[in-house]
Amino acid sequence: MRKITVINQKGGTGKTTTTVNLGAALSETGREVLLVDLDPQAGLTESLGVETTGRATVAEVLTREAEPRDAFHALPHLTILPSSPVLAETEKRILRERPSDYPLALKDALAGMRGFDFVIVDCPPSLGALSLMGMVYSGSLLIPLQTQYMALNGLEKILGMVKTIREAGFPMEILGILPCMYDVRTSLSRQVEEHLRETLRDKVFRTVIRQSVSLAEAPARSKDILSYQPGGRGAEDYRALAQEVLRHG
Amino acid sequence: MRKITVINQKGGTGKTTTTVNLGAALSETGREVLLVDLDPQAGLTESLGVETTGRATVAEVLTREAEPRDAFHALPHLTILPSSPVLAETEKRILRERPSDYPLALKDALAGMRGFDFVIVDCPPSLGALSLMGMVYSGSLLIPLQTQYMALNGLEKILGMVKTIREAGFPMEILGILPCMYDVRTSLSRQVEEHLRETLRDKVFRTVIRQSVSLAEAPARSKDILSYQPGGRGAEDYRALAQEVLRHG
Ligand SMILES: Nc1ncnc2c1ncn2[C@@H]1O[C@H](COP(=O)(O)OP(=O)(O)OP(=O)(O)O)[C@@H](O)[C@H]1O
Ligand SMILES: Nc1ncnc2c1ncn2[C@@H]1O[C@H](COP(=O)(O)OP(=O)(O)OP(=O)(O)O)[C@@H](O)[C@H]1O
Ligand SMILES: [Mg+2]
Ligand SMILES: [Mg+2]
Repeated sequence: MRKITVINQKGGTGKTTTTVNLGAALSETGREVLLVDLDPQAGLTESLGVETTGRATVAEVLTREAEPRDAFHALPHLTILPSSPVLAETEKRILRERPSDYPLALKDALAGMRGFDFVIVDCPPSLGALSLMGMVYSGSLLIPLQTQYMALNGLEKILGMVKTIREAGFPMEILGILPCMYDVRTSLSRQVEEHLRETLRDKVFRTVIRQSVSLAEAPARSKDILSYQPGGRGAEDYRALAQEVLRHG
Repeated sequence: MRKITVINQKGGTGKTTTTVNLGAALSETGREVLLVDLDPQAGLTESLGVETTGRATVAEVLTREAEPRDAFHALPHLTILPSSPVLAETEKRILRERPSDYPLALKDALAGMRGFDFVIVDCPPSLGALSLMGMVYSGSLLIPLQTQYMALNGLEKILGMVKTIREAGFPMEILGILPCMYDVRTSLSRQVEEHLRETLRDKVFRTVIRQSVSLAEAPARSKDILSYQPGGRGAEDYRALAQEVLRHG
């Protein structure tokens, strides 16, 4: 079972869009895929139209009030472990109750879970407790970033955090840095991408996810891109990413 | 002195870009403008090339270890109260030291500050303690949002938070909702904008900030858009926003 955590503390870099559509593309190859929404803003949950009223979510799973299976939401081709705003309170509670080893909370809660080939975790735009839980759970990070200037500073911070986590004794790999929302018409995108490849060489995916409005439209239909526009470039790019991820494993 | 807090818990909606460029456009009309970076990721600080090593920042001002003036960084046409990663620790400390009235921390720290016509506060992508401090400080919210599906859910949450704050006795106005990163070529942008105007009528600015790569390039030169590309549409849109903000006051 391969676990991947999608992380970038900078906002709006394509984390949720990547978790959903990489998940869908892996599932299209016949793999069993679980997507975990670790964001109290529950963007992943909402973009797939998952309702959580009166149901267990990842918050109850983290505090061990519910089994993972109780909170799963089965879509035709993907399983979702959904989130809700309650997760913000749960994060504070876990920090109080286990101040010295809270980063292990997700790992503990999902220990022994079977039945999936891939588990992909979507993180909030921060490097706080929830993101730390996500990182320690998988030990394997996919970092989507917008090919713009502000992205590069953010990357340094995550890489600094990775170093700290390794020094604390948790293994951590950078599965890959994913240029997202790539605007083929501007030189800025190209300049940032070139800079990335020069400085971080084989840590940057070959695949870039190009700007494509269908990726922004799909959530309005509660669909992933392969269901919404299977022939478009959003689908093409995420299928290419899935192939790269499979080759790495 | 007018105070404005730029807020949206959704990531990457143009908060920092708006704080910088609305500030610059107001300053161009002869007003004295202070920009406060309330994000531990310090995007505003970095996008204007402000160095904070060995210097006081908003974190030390919040804990009253420094006067606001000690932390100010004067640019030719704007004053910055910069941030640094230390602010994440400061947020936790303030929550511990004043658990019942921490939302007042920024208001207290900047009380009696003179010399500015406008103070604009840039918030992180969350509705946590720092954002709450920013909201209570000004009582006047500017909400930039990306004209895409995911933006609408986020808006409900902020409006819910506004209601809660008012019920707690703090006055709070929505200065305006600002459609950002508006892609003139797609119907999605238009549909989301129309939906906004139908449901929230006079709460939505007339001005929309259109997608313009120069807005993403300017930070790489540590410049605001009026210095970087004064004749472009990024500058045009933020000048129009400044006029609307001035009329409202
Ligand atoms: N390649 C793309 N082309 C066009 N739009 C995109 C693309 N990728 C993402 N988007 C849109 O950009 C917005 C931000 O993307 P997304 O929500 O995936 O980012 P995020 O990193 O999860 O944000 P947050 O930090 O708030 O969690 C969304 O409206 C999404 O639909
Ligand atoms: N109108 C626009 N046209 C093109 N690019 C833009 C526009 N507005 C902002 N950007 C770019 O989009 C990215 C996100 O914008 P910005 O950092 O201002 O958002 P934010 O809401 O402050 O993000 P965060 O939630 O991480 O604080 C930046 O790289 C910025 O340069
Ligand atoms: Mg997200
Ligand atoms: Mg910002």
